[in-house]
Amino acid sequence: TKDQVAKDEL
Amino acid sequence: MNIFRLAGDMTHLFSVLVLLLKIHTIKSCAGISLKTQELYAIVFATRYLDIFTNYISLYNTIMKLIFLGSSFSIVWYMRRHKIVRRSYDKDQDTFRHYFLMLPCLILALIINEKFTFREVMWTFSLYLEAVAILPQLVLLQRTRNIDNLTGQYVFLLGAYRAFYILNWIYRYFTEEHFVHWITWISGLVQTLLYADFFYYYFQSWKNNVKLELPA
Repeated sequence: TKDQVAKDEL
Repeated sequence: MNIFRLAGDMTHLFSVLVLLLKIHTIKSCAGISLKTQELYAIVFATRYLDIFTNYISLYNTIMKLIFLGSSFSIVWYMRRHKIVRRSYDKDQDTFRHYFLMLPCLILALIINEKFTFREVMWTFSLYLEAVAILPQLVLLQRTRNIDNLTGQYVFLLGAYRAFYILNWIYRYFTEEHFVHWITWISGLVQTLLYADFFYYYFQSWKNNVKLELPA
């Protein structure tokens, strides 16, 4: 999902 | 994970290692802004609230633990270590960093992707990270003698931001649904803050003279 994409960075 | 993201994470990791190396082995934090380090500790604490509840990969979890642990231990060293704290340029490091936090919090409350505690905190950490380097840049400008490690620390931090932008460009063209205005704009602002420093860093490197920022 969109959220997951943003949160996979540090 | 693409090569730019990895390069960004590694330069970020090296920047922290360089700083810890300086503090731990030379027992000196001269030229390092405690204000910036405290802001980074707050940035990581508010961004990684989901560290134990939202598993992404072992790599992510380990890196998050490293950034949390290193940022808090640097603050501890500079505040509490009986030798290190003596080298802290307290009189020069006068940036009112708490005043940066309130606007970032207000902005995060207004501009966010979802109005939940976690999401607002995450957005706040992005805004705060964008400006967290300011006290350090001000201190660099005041310090006549920038030692090599301090210069390299700030250079590596700037390189980390530059690689992240390349990473976003790469992801934009290779992944679907990859549009994150909040991340991108705050990341771009953060990177632009380093432009001036980069200019003088490369000048000093090219001319093989000691790094010194104009007042």
